[in-house]
Amino acid sequence: MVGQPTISRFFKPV
Amino acid sequence: MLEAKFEEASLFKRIIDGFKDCVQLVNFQCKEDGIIAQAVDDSRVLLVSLEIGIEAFQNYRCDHPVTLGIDLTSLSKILRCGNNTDNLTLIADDTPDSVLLLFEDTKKDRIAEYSLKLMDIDAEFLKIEDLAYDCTLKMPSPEFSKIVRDLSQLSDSINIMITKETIKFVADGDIGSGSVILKPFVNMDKPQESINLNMDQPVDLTFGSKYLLDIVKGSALSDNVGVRLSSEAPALFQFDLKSGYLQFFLAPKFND
Repeated sequence: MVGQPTISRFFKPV
Repeated sequence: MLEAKFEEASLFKRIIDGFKDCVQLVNFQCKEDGIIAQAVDDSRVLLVSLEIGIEAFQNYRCDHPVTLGIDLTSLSKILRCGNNTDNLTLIADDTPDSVLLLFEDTKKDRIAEYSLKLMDIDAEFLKIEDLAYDCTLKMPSPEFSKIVRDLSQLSDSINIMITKETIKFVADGDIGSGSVILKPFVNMDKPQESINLNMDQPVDLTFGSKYLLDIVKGSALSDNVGVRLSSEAPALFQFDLKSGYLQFFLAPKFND
């Protein structure tokens, strides 16, 4: 199954 | 008080056209050293980060930091009212509920003035860590756009594989498949036509075509696109301005 992670998995809120 | 004057309205138009199709509500943070903006698309996969430095303006003044909450669809309607060669000045007071867009045609002594209502946009600001990338590619942006547009017809995913001397784009879908293979080269006469590659580690990554199709809309801003790829982090696609940049961060797909 190919998944598409969201950007918040990599960049956290300031 | 903010007064930011572009020599030509076309620059601001191209900047906004570069990302208005993938994000709509954007907070533009105006500070004394320029304007920054950040937004995430509805699927929360694509992060857009804009920086417009002071040198991009004919003149720029911002006494106190001010945030302009803007609906890009509305802004685009007003930007269409100005001529590309007009001067364009953005004017706002320190606690604005609207921003003034002043188009001046100095030759014809014609002034057009529009006021855009601002919005209260509650958007978190993501910290973009400085990442160590496995590969850094710099190539002509029209060429990158064509490859993306061609291959996205074949599949909703585009695979980018980079080894020591080879950059390979592959799409494999229901109607068939396609691949484009590039080699780094230097064009001495037209350096912007060169393809520069710096590879620390080979990468083999898959991206959603629909996001790449949004990203290539930034191509009107720069002859080149900088692509930085890592197996562990979102890819960075960057279009440089004279002062500043439009960046797109896109998380690669993963295979379970």
